[in-house]
Amino acid sequence: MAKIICLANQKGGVGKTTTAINLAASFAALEYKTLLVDTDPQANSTSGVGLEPDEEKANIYDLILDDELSVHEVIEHTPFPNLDIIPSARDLAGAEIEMVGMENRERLMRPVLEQVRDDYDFIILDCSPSLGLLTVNSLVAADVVIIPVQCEYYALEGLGNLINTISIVQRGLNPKLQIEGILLTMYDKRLRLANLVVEDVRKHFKQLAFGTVIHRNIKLSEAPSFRMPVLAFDATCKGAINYMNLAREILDKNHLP
Amino acid sequence: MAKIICLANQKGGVGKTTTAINLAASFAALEYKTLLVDTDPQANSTSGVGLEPDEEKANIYDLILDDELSVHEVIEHTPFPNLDIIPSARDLAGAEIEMVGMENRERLMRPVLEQVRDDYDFIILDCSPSLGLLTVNSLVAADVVIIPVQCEYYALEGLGNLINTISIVQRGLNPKLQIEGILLTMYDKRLRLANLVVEDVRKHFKQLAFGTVIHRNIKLSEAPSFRMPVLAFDATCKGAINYMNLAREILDKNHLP
Ligand SMILES: Nc1ncnc2c1ncn2[C@@H]1O[C@H](COP(=O)(O)OP(=O)(O)OP(=O)(O)O)[C@@H](O)[C@H]1O
Ligand SMILES: Nc1ncnc2c1ncn2[C@@H]1O[C@H](COP(=O)(O)OP(=O)(O)OP(=O)(O)O)[C@@H](O)[C@H]1O
Ligand SMILES: [Mg+2]
Ligand SMILES: [Mg+2]
Repeated sequence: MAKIICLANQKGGVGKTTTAINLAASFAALEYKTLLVDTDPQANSTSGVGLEPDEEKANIYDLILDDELSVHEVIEHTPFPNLDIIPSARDLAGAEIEMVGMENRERLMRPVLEQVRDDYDFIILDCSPSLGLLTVNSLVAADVVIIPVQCEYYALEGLGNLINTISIVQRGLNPKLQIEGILLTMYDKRLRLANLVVEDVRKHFKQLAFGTVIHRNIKLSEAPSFRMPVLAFDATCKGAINYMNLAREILDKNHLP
Repeated sequence: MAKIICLANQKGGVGKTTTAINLAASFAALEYKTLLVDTDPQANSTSGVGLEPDEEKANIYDLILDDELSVHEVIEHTPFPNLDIIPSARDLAGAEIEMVGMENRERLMRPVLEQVRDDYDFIILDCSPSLGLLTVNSLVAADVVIIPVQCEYYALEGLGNLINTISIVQRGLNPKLQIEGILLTMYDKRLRLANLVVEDVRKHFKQLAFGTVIHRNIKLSEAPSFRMPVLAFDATCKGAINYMNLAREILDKNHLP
């Protein structure tokens, strides 16, 4: 039965997509069957693993809307072994306005993912930079949430607000939701500000912060232009090593081999 | 009569807030009366100019909802001469769901800003990383839009999509909306990827791209932790000079002294 991990943070550009793609690729390389779900209309996760966003194809929103549509018809294989994806496309942008009027509007994604929970070891949800209905649906469908936090002042400022939102979801819509960890990203050890942010997060959130820190590494931002995870682009670079370490840290924490 | 400039890009973390604050502060330093409007529930523009986001205070959403409330009651002075702000707070996050059912839901912000257009030379709107109702309202209320584009692959990928959305607004809700320019941000001349993005944008969008490029500069990301624009933090740093050059480029383009 798959563990469903949601990547969420309403602050933009903190590394949600980069973490979703490269954590998924690391699990896949360790031979865990992994499904990536792109719930962001920007479709960065979709293009980052080599697929072309296509509005003709069904996406997570079509699955929510149409009970007849089987999730197996929407899942696509990526060029990377053990890594599948439910792709996104631009038309997903209109979904939230339509979902507002639906019954059970926060719990629409969960039954879709339940259909394939037994086919995968991990299901990873990439979210857009907002706390709208698609992100709330992802938090309700998830077992755990990983919060990427850029080593910058604004990212730190918004963290308390996000933790509040998660506890609201925990109290009502998804009592079993846990925070898997806070992941520090784009860390540059030469910068005083970055070191202050790491110190602050470790002081306030203690064990909640992952031991693994993702360093700023140009290969991580070049890999998407070659439409592949960094592991396939340059397996020896710091970014690839950081994400592989993160995968191992999560596996250890969950007592998986 | 104020020129209303909107900062928009659904891609997160590209420099919308950094541009809104530092362009506004540059205009203010050149003695143009400037109003900053924070339409993002993250309230980064609000804290970045020295105010504490406060849910007890009215924000742009309260002005949209309540015809009796005068915009003059909501505008606050910042510690910086010639720079006022309509602040934001966390509760703005619920606004979009409520606006969906309203009549004229895309044109609610425009009449609010019309009330103060004659009190300022520039009104600058900072938007959240989405194309939801608050961002659409900002595009409809604006005369021009500035599109910040980070010198990264994903930021480039989303640009075509944003230009599409803007032309939809131009054809229907706001025919006079113009693109003031595409602003390249976080440029690091040592990175091949950054140079590729600059080349690509200049090739495809020609005159639409500003001559001024904002370089990656640590002072720009440190200034918000001191709750001030970079001009007040370190007026001689590259970031401050870049934003002052941008202000002058816009003034020249609009034949203003
Ligand atoms: N550790 C890193 N080192 C260098 N660049 C990085 C790193 N992590 C992410 N990036 C780059 O920074 C930018 C922002 O990252 P990313 O797109 O993953 O963030 P996001 O949170 O998914 O953004 P959004 O809020 O728009 O969805 C991207 O261009 C990405 O390539
Ligand atoms: N030129 C620059 N050099 C260095 N750091 C920068 C620069 N511009 C912005 N930053 C930093 O990068 C981060 C993202 O910038 P900013 O918050 O302005 O983007 P945004 O588009 O407003 O994000 P969001 O999509 O969340 O609203 C911030 O921490 C900011 O301090
Ligand atoms: Mg993303
Ligand atoms: Mg912002």
